[in-house]
Amino acid sequence: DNAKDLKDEL
Amino acid sequence: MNLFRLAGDMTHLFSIIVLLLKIHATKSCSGISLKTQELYVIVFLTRYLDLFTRFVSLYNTVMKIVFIGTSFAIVWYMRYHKVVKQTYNKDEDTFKHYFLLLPCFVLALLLHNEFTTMDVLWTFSLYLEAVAILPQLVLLQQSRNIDNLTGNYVFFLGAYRGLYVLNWIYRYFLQDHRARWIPWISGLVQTALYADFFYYYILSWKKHEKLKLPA
Repeated sequence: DNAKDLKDEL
Repeated sequence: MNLFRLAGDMTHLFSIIVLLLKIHATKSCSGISLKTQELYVIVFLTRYLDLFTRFVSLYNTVMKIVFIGTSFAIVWYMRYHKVVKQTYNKDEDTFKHYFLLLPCFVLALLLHNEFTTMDVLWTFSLYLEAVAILPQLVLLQQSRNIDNLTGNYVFFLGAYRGLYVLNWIYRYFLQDHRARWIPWISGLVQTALYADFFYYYILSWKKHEKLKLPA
């Protein structure tokens, strides 16, 4: 979901 | 991964290398705020809690370890290295940075994506990073002369988040069209805090003069 996929950023 | 984000990460890494170079080569941390460095250790530790639990890519894991390791090394140098710690002037590093922790944490408890430990702390790290540069900027305003390496360090540290804003624009319009308000607003606030520094930095670069921030 939203939060998860931005956690591929540093 | 897109070019803006890669450029952002490389600029961020470069800013840390410039700082380590300055401290290691000159054996001095004059003009550097220990408080900003300590806030960055907290930012990285709370941002990368999933370092061992979630594998995104080798690049992602290596960069997380590098950021955590270098930020610890910088704080160690400034606190414990027998020569460098003498050059730290705590009288000019006056910003009450612990006052930043609670508001950021409370805001993360109120405004987050999911109410889980990982996500609240990840959100906290975004809010904290947005304001982590404040002690450093306050110190620069009070210090008479800013050496080139310190100026370059702050410039690249600010530029990296600006590149991330471009990365978010790219991701939104060209990839998944999903709004991510928390990183976006935090990143914009963070970049905006550098605005006047960028102005004076570029002005001094154009006029080939020493960088000086108005008090």
